[in-house]
Amino acid sequence: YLNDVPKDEL
Amino acid sequence: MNIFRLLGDICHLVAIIVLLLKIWKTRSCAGISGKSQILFALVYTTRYVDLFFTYVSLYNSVMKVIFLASSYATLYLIYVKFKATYDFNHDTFRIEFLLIPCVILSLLITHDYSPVELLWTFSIYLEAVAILPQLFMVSKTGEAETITSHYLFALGAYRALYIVNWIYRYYTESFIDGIAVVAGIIQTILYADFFYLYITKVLKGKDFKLPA
Repeated sequence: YLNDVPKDEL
Repeated sequence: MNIFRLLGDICHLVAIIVLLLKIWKTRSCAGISGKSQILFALVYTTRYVDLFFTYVSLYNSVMKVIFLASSYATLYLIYVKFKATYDFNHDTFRIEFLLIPCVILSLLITHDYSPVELLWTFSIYLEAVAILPQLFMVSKTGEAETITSHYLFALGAYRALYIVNWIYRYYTESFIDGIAVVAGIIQTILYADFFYLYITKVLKGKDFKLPA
């Protein structure tokens, strides 16, 4: 549910 | 990006700058755990390998580069430039007791078995516990310099603010990352004792000393 979203948090 | 996330990042940045300035100005890394700093350098290195693969924003990339560069600069100051002031006698936490469980856990609980994702997961777990050698050192000596306690407060506040950011994102974007949230909560809990002493002592102008 997340893997296609680039990680925008640091 | 929301205000909690931005404040969290600012706290994170402030913590790193405070630590670097403290070491640089006093020409000493007394009271600072080199082992925690090694773990943080490892956290940034494993998390930000995506710098080469994904572009999110200029802000994102610049911050990643700053965190990476400052963590290696800190290591250089501790282990090379001001090595003579490094308090290795009190920095005795066995980091393999953190590293090995984090490797195992990231292989067991991860979103995806790709190398970059596994490194990211490992970095999240390791970050949660990376401060333990530093807290162990403070508990061993029973005290921390005021500036060191400011560093620890800013570093702890950063992840606490991220938790508020995750709650906010859950309600506004339906975004949730279980791994980051659980690790972030554990990370923040580890600072709880310290927060209590910081607020009741340091903010009232007293030295940070553990109760005898």
